[in-house]
Amino acid sequence: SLSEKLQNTFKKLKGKGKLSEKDVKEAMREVRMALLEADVNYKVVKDFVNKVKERAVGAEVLKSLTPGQQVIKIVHEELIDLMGGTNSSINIASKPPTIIMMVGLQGAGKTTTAGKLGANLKKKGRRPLLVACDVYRPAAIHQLEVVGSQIDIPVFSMGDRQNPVNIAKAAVSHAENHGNDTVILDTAGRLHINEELMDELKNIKAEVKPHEILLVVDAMTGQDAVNVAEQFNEALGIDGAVLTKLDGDTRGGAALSVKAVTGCPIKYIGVGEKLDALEDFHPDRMASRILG
Amino acid sequence: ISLNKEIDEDFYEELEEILIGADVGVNASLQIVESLRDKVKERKIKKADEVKELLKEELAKIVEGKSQGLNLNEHQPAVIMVVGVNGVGKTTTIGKLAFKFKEEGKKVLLAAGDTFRAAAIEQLEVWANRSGSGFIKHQQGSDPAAVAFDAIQAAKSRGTDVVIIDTAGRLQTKVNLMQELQKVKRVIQKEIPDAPHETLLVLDATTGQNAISQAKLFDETVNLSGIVLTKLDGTAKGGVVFGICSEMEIPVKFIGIGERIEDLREFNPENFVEALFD
Ligand SMILES: Nc1nc2c(ncn2[C@@H]2O[C@H](COP(=O)(O)OP(=O)(O)OP(=O)(O)O)[C@@H](O)[C@H]2O)c(=O)[nH]1
Ligand SMILES: Nc1nc2c(ncn2[C@@H]2O[C@H](COP(=O)(O)OP(=O)(O)OP(=O)(O)O)[C@@H](O)[C@H]2O)c(=O)[nH]1
Ligand SMILES: [Mg+2]
Ligand SMILES: [Mg+2]
Repeated sequence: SLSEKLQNTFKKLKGKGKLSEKDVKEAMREVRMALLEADVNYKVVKDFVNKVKERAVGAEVLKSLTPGQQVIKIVHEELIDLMGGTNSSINIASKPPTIIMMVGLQGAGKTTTAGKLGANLKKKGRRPLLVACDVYRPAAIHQLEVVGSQIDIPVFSMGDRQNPVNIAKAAVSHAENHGNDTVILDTAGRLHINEELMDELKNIKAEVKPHEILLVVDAMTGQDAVNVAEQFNEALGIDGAVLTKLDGDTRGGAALSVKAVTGCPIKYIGVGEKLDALEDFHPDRMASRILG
Repeated sequence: ISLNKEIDEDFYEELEEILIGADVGVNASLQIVESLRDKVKERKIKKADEVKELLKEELAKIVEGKSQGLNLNEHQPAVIMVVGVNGVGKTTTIGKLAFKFKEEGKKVLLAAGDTFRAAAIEQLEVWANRSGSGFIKHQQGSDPAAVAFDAIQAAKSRGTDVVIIDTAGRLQTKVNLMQELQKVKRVIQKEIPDAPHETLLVLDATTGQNAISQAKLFDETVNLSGIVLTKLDGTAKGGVVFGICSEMEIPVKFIGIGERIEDLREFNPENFVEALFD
């Protein structure tokens, strides 16, 4: 673990009052390795390590800590600072319905997360409507309908022959006429480099003006997380992210990459396949997980 | 990397960053560049672009599997089991494989072994129709092993050439789900002793270092014969396969390059390595 490696790095210095530049340089090598192994993007790691270095050099080693523990404390605090400290709840519209749009790469967990979010909001007393805007993937509409029936939430669909922009527009009218105060748009998975499909999302956004655009990201995503987050944010302006499949053993460095490159908070995490497996994001727990 | 570059520390660091940025992993990248440095010294290489070419050769060697294709012709029916974590592209890949075999004149049967996820059976049925394959399914929530058994019986009686068994996505750390997979395999083996003839792990090219854990645990559970690396039409490079191929010797057999039925290619080590440097 990183703490063991840092204990080794600092084994030869006992009872020093402050961390010297040489001590810190050695420690940063271990921190860099740990973050890269955790799938944090290497450019994000570079910036992060420089930030930590500034804080660590000349830092007082608390009497209760070893130099290694002092460095870990600084790294931990910097990670929490970077990933936390922002609004982590959904933007609610002043005039209903609140419109939430789920976007992201193929297979990230959008459809499942749309259901989880619906169930979560329903528990809090809201009246959500799930909307089937994926007209491409085989049985995608059926999948959302099954999800909706499992949590007793209505699903709006117009089949797979309609344009997703029209479906979204019609869904919002439907919500207004049926007292649904929240509309959750499930969109098809797509590559950030597919111009046509990214335009489709821009068109949906222009048509229904979502109050919340959530980027759904698979927690096991590697270095590419930066490209994906950057492009989706540039195209649409992301309000928040959901990191899925955190019930596995992936370190989840993508969390740091996404936050660092977009400034957008991670609002929820997916921790299972069932529709109740959605939790609030806790930056301190994520920091510990990433550091391993 | 420009052609007039000096072979200095910055140059080697740049190569390391290309590898790390491609998800090769920090330790593997350091080892690869370290061994490259030795070879450059040994062979007294002076030009930067020659070093780059040598690196490409060394990388291609790592992923050159001895058996690139699928060994299906000596068995009837040949049985392929497809496994992997959630959302990587198993069901879509099965549709693509079925289409490929159909084009080769083979009679294909698809088994809806994902009896858990919403609309998984319906999704595979669309691919069965698109690829002109037979289709075996049970009720939602039924035992996947029973579906596999049923499919093999049907294949034997229909003179099917290839049976492809879809399984539910599962994270490799879920012990009970991995045990379920072992049961499906045991049932297949009981019906045809050397089946499944291919057990393919589907890996998403956007996956980082967790792919190593996926390959390791799925291999320990059901013994993998190959990997299909999907979503290479994105910007991710799939560099995790270098670690997997060198540590576990599981060959990459196919790559997925899109969502259409024809978007499957046989794995080509040279093309794959070239793409790392794009
Ligand atoms: N273990 C686990 N599985 C998840 C989680 N979230 C989603 N999944 C699974 O991941 C797979 C993909 O989920 P989907 O909801 O279909 O993903 P999607 O983003 O809608 O996929 P596309 O529409 O094809 O882009 C399914 O097998 C889900 O059950 C999670 O938090 N944990
Ligand atoms: N761009 C791209 N998308 C792909 C590729 N292969 C699969 N997909 C997409 O990835 C998403 C998930 O594919 P599935 O076939 O449902 O994945 P799966 O592994 O069967 O998912 P689960 O059964 O839920 O675990 C779908 O939107 C597919 O269209 C590929 O090579 N390229
Ligand atoms: Mg979906
Ligand atoms: Mg599937």
